[in-house]
Amino acid sequence: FPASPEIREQDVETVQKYLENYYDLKSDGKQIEKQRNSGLVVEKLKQMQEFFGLKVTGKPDAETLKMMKQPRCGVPDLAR
Amino acid sequence: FALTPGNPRWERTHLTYRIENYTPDLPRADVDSAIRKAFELWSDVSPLTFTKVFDGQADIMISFVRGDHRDNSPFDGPGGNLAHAFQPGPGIGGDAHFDEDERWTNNFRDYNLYRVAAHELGHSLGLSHSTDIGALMYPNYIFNGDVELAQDDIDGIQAIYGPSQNPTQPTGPQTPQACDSKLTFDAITTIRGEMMFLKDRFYMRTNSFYPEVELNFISVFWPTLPNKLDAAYEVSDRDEVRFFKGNKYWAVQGQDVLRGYPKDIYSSFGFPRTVNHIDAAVSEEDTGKTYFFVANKYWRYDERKRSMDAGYPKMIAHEFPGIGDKIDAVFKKDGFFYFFHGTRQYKFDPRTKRILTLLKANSWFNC
Repeated sequence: FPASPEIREQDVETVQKYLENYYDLKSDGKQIEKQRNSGLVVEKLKQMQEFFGLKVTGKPDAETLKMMKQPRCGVPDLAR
Repeated sequence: FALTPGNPRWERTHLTYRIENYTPDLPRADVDSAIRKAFELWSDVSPLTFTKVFDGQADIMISFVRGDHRDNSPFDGPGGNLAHAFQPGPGIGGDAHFDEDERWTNNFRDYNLYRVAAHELGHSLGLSHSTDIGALMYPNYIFNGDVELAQDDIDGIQAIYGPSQNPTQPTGPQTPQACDSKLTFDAITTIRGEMMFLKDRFYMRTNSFYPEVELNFISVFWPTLPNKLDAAYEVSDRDEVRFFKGNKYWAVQGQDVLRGYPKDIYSSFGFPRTVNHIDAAVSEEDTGKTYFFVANKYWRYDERKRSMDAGYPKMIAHEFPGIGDKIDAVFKKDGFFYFFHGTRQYKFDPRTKRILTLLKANSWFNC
């Protein structure tokens, strides 16, 4: 199996937006790249992976990205 | 299920709703019907009642809007975020908004309004998202043909408002848990090198690259297949998997349900009319022989000659001693048969006709 390709810029946006919308990731407009590796994003990613029964890695792997791209309800999974 | 933090609820059980505007995607009557049925799902299992009003401020205001519609939660165009609703309370509380940039339908096509409305009204009544993929309150859109409250949804709404006044308490389908030691299966088949375990409306799938058991609706792959299947087996040299329910069967190739199905088991395989369903089936790739298990007997079918072998049925105990006289499911892997009956699984060596190991039915799920 090909090694999972380095995550694309567009996917970084997807992750960031998804976590802001549904997992109460505070975005103070910081440059996405810096945010991406912050412990906060990893923490929120783990919460999302936990919620959906995915492997809890804190990394935006293919399964996680696939889940984030599915149509869904706009109400957050984690209440603000 | 999850209740909204702070446990907001309506203090009255008789609530009003109003449809403020209509999507042009559907006839008004279809929108009315979808919303009415969505409310009925919740009133059927709780003390709540809902009355439609046509003007003024109702408890639950329903509208179709797009983009930024001034509620601090803008929609995002087609796909993605489909709709949202607010927790019980005055003003915007309880209101449900549907993204007009989606196409709203009354059928399988994305997105079924009845299905989405049933979910959003759960929020309007005080529920948050459920982690149970079989629940209506699961965050992602999954439409498997019918819209019904799962037991998880019923437990949630009754935790807020108590039971319904119906003399018989309504119940809903439960989602199988891969590591439930009482788990049993309807059918199991190999499929392109993987294994697929079938139960009620769901499949469970394991593969060596991803340790987590994938559980989802069968309809995600094959929308026209029924739930609660009886048997399934793969004819690998035709890259075909056959699913049986009652005296009918369907054939799929990957995610495509082949045309001309369902067919009946009598004209296709030569079963006598006394057989009205199959319990389990498995096909041997090397011999082209398929074993059909029905009650305490089994038939052997030749996939290459496409006819039942003579001298069948025989008693299961004759060829497969020790596995009992009724099985739920069977598959073959690495030369061994794996027979399932209830929570038991027998690893069987066809060469020596002996049971090698007795396992739990869910032993493949790394629990």
